[in-house]
Amino acid sequence: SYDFTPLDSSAVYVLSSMARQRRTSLS
Amino acid sequence: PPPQNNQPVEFNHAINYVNKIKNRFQGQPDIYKAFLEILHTYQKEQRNAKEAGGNYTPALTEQEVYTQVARLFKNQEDLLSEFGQFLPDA
Repeated sequence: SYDFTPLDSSAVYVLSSMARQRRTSLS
Repeated sequence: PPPQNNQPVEFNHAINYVNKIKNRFQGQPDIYKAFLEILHTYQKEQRNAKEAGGNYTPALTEQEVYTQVARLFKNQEDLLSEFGQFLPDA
């Protein structure tokens, strides 16, 4: 089960936007 | 426009990764907190650079983010190599 705080959610947001940036820079 | 299908994959990967870190460092909340701090500093620097339109060099580069996280996650090779999958220029 996910017990996410707002801080956790913002970490998820940063990580996924990093991954997205990585994908666009690789393609 | 580029296809957006990968977005949920990236989001799920990020959720799983954050969960993994939380579980791994359950007894060491300071490490988890420091990791979040690195991420937020990186994000802030990226935003500053974007807003300055090229007139601002981020104080925290991808390489430095990686180095800081490596120091934090010492002896946790799996977490570190997975983190490398998120970094744009790792």
